[in-house]
Amino acid sequence: ATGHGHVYTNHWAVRITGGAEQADKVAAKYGYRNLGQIGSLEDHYHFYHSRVVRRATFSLKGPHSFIHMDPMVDWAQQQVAKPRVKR
Amino acid sequence: HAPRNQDLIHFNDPKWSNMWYIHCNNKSSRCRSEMNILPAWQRGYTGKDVVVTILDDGIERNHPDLAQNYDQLASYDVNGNDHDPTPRYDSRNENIHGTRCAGEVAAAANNSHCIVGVAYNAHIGGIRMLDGDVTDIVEAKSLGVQPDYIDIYSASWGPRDDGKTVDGPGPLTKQAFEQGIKKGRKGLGSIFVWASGNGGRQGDHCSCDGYTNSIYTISISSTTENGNKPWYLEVCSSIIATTYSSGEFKERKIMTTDLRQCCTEGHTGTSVSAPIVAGIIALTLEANLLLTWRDVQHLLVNTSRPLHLKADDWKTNAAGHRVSHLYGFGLVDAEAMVLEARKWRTVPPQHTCSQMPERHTRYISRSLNSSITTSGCSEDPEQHVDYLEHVVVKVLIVHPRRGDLEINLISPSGTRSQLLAKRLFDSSSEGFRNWEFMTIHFWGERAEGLWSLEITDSPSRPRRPEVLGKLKEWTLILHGTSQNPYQPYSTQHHHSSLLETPGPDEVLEEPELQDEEKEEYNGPCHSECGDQGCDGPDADHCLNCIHFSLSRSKNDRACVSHCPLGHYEDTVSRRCRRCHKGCEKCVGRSAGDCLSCRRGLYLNTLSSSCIDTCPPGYFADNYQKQCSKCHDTCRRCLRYADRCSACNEGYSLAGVTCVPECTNGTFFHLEEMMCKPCHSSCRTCTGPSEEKCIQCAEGYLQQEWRCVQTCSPGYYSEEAAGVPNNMCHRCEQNCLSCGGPGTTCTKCKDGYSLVSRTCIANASCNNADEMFCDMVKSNRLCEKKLYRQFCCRTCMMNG
Repeated sequence: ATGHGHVYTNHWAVRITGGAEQADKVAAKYGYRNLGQIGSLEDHYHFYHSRVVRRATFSLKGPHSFIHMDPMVDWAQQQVAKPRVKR
Repeated sequence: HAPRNQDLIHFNDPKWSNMWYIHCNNKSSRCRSEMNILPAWQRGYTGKDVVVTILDDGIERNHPDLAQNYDQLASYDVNGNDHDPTPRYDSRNENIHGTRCAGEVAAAANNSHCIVGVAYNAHIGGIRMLDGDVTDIVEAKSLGVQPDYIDIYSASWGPRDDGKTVDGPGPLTKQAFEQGIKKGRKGLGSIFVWASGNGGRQGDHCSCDGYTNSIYTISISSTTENGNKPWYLEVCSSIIATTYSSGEFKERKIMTTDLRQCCTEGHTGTSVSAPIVAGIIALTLEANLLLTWRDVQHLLVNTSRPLHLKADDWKTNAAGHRVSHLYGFGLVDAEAMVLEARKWRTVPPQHTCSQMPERHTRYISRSLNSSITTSGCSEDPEQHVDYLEHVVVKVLIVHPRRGDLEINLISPSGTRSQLLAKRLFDSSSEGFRNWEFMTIHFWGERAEGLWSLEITDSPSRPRRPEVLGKLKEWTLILHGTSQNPYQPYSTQHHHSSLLETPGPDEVLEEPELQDEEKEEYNGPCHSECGDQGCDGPDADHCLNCIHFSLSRSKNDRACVSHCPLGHYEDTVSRRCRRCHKGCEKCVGRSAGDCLSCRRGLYLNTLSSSCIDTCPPGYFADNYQKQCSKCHDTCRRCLRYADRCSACNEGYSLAGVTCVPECTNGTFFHLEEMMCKPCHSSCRTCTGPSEEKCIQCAEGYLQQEWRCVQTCSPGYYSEEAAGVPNNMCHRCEQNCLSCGGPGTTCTKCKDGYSLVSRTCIANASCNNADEMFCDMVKSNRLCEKKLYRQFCCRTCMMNG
């Protein structure tokens, strides 16, 4: 994917039904670490991949990208750093 | 100018005397205490037991003005993933912002240090989330911290206010907002207060900030001491109210707590205003903890007022509210908020009605008008919007220069709201892709009638004239209630004592309202009213009814000629009574009295009840909205009686049809409706030809979809799990025959040579010198499938 000025991080938001154990399994399968549920959003988990560049202008592809095709994964999104300004 | 307060309250905090926006202390200068914070305190409201948190770069929890009210349960460090929101200290003091905002809300009073917060007895926490990469996850986590414990989330940040950014919450953050208002505060809804933008100097428009522009956030702007527009202020239609802030030369400033246990007079911008309103809402919640997130917005709409705030666009909408694109409904009034809160009755449920005009692309030359006539979804009681709250317009616009666009929306009552002004710095050609513009300017107006969207395109720079912008689609989304949210006080007084919560001081006299109760009505009654007359002109003013009485809420009854869907007509009591949950039409109130069901539910004809999943042997018939029986041979079916997904005993599934099970070596012929023999090579099959085998007959091997006696060239025979006979598998690529899987070739196709039991292309490399071949060998490239054709033959032949 091209950058469009985005900064891609090594964090992913992933929606998996079946509970935290299932999420742990999927995370381990593709080399991620499951950092737990995202706030109070059920079935949404925060995944982290230590072997992906921490900040990149491109969404780099690799074996970790296969998570998007896993049948247990409803939705996954690599996190982009959003410029936010204090007012 | 407000009358000078009798300064009954005095605090020993050093900056107290400079807090001009809360009290008057200097008779030689003007009083600017119209936010009426002091009178709210004098009534006993100081934010006790209300929990506020600041979403920012952290808060200095051991600051002497914050320590007393600091609440660890309302705090979290999302950046560091721990429970300590202390800011990161550096030489440039980058992380002062959260501490400054927190002080405005809940700095302790009378502790001889710095200032007094607006809700100086409220609990204050901090969510540290701006000191790192801010992602959708970070925002969503921050908005979802302790939703049942934290009452108010105050945020004073957003996308760049540079006049060219259009950005808002991502999918997770949107969900976090929705979850917050639905489930937060044990179902009453989290209160999100947001600072509107500071991009005034860049000609920014806060409708391009999806946070301040959201219906779930309370968007707050600022005014200067003299009621002028501060240099930084952006205009937009989603601003609901305003507070004082600094922003003009020679005018007084706002004091607050600062990093390293200090005080500052340097805090400015709309970051001043959001925490002040968060503090005022804390006072309001102390007055009535049962207020919902929408009640709080209604209170702000009803109590904020223009006063001396200068704007050239103040207008009165059809519901009588004065509103401006700079200040929303005007300056907040803390005393009015707590007084109204005490006697407030929760507004009826929020309904949403969406309507989209016929979908076709319209070109925007200089201007474009598109209209929709709506009934406010009156045909659907679940969606019906009669009295408006927020109005949202979702647009899909393609445009060569986004900043040249101006968008207005005109309500059926003729009120015009500017959804977007021109933005000189915005040269983007991205257009607006399903962007939602929100306005609060129609609050209280009626929804029904003609809505007009006006788009104006005025090129600020030379553009290719042949490239026109396009409005591809737009949707009008009306939020509001089906009934008047404000019942006459007399009705509330009699029926809603549950929500009346007297404050710590004495209950006030309400002389005006008492007078209102005594007024008599002598006008005509509604045609549905019975012989006992009425006390007003509408159907809900009748004292008895000709036909049926319909209860629309606990305290609101109206006379109707027929009962609406979801009700049945009780002819004895002449009342519309509710059907059981899920019934659309019924003959009684029990679950088994349904005649038809609401959308998404199906009538179980056996029990006359409404269910969402039909029992086995029945399918959900969307046309008849009932559970209909599957075909006799089907055990389960989908959408149609003969579209089987499982069969009864003695039948097996052929596609979506259940056919009689045939013995081995035969199959069911659908046209002849009888069992017919398979091909001689098949043990079981789905048809007569040799390609229709499922399992092979004795002495046959399965190769692809056929059964063969010996494997064809290019295949080898091997046992396979779950198959009684051997199967023929394909040899490795380019092998004509092989001994098994992998590199076991014994013969190659034409054009390939056998090298190390693998078939390699005959072509030779002209650059395969010794060094190159050494590299091929040392990296063992010829053993790797991907590189096998990589000059291997040339190198092998060269030794």
